[in-house]
Amino acid sequence: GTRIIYDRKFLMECRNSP
Amino acid sequence: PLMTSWALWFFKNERSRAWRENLQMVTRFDTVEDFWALYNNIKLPSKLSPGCDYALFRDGIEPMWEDSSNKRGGRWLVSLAKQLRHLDLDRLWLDTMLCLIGEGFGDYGPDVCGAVVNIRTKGDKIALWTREADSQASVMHIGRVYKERLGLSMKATIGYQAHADTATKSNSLARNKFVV
Repeated sequence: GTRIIYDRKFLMECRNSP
Repeated sequence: PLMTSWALWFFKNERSRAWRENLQMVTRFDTVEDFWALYNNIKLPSKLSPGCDYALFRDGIEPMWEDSSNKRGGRWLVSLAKQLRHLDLDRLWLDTMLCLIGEGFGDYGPDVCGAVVNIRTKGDKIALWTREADSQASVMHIGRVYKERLGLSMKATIGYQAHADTATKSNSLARNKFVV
């Protein structure tokens, strides 16, 4: 199946998004 | 959405109780938002008491050697000098968790079961657990990526020990099966 891969930059940006 | 659901576990060493009773699942999550909601509301590892652990494992895998997903596996072990608790521990644990939930290990990602941080007076430890200690290509790839993602010095080395070897050593550290 499709792999869902997130890099560190994306994950850190999600922390600060409203 | 994350690739798989994850479970965070907490271990608090209370000697009056059996080891398994001291290990509690905190919660499960399967989205990036729920990961941060959890992370933002629990203590950092550096604020935990000595003897405590956090473990983050794929949902359905218990953070113990005996689990069928772990029993043939092993761990990449990062041992931190005591003075590093305030400098590096929290960042290294966060980066470990981000590697896990972001599936940062490429095609070998499914071989990664979870990770554990041990808070100990004599020196904290972070370990990345993989499924098959004998799968050399997988273990080595995961180890190289993990070392790079943690930003460890080229001169530093981390070792991999099979759980089967660790389980038979009560005091001294098991031999390294691999090193990166």
